Amino acid sequence: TVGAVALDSKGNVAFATSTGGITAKRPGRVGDSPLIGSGGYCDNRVGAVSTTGHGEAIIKVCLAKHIMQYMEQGYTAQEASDKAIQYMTDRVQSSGGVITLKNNGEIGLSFSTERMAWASLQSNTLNYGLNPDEKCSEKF
Amino acid sequence: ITPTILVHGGAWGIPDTLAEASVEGVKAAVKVGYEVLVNGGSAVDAVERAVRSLEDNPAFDAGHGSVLNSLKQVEMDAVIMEGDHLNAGAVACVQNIANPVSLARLVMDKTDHVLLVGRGANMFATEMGVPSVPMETLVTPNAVKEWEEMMAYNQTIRSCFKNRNIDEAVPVQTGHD
Repeated sequence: TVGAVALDSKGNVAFATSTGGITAKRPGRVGDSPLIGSGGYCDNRVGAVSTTGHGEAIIKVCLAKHIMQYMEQGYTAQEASDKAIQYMTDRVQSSGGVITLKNNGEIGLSFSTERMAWASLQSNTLNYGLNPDEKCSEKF
Repeated sequence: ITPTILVHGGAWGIPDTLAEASVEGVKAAVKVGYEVLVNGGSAVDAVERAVRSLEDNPAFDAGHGSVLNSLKQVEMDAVIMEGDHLNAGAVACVQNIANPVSLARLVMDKTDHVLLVGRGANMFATEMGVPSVPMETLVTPNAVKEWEEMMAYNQTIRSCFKNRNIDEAVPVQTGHD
């Protein structure tokens, strides 16, 4: 699965997510990716989220909307991401990852899997990583 | 307001053999999206361009590089949404499309619907003039290898149940999207 979230100069947010599914999946099986609220969500009033991981689990906890609700409650993008991933682990014993962008430009990312490839670009600074707690930076 | 973009290339046990390609792929995609933003483009244009870049990269299992279902076919899902009016478009189980995210964008922009699936999604693609590509062009050797390993695993499980005279459903999928 791949995904993106963005904030433009007019204050509009957006997200997109795309996937080929799971190897040897049942034909017709659909995971979280194309489902609003699970594979992602965005609202200019809050921010934007794109998710990845075990589709059925993400659907059960409406992972993206869950993060949006945490941010509406005042949590930072990072806090909201961490809390929602932890909730999924606790509630349905499954793993995944998220990228989150608050409407003020605040960035969050969290994953409970071994790795998640991610990158961000803001103010001409490119940050990226793959392993837990890994963050590399370079000027763009 | 500072234009900002963030991308991911999937969360799973990315093997070392794909690690460098995955990192380079997300770096390339985020740059593509950022160029859109700093040139005055919209957030929705930026995420579409970034995800197209990831779909075109065989290191990721979307678009080119998609995994195979149990029939050894490619079925892809994609979604796009904008946060101003909450307009959204999505496709599921679509086949023979190089960039499903752009088909999802067409669902958002050209219809009153949010989600089109399967044959209907492909009929819509034809209606919109989206080129159909041979499935083989979306399949990588790595996807075939994974499929063969998974089907062999399933066969082993099936044999175990059969030997124990247990009539139970065979797990046909494991792992992550």
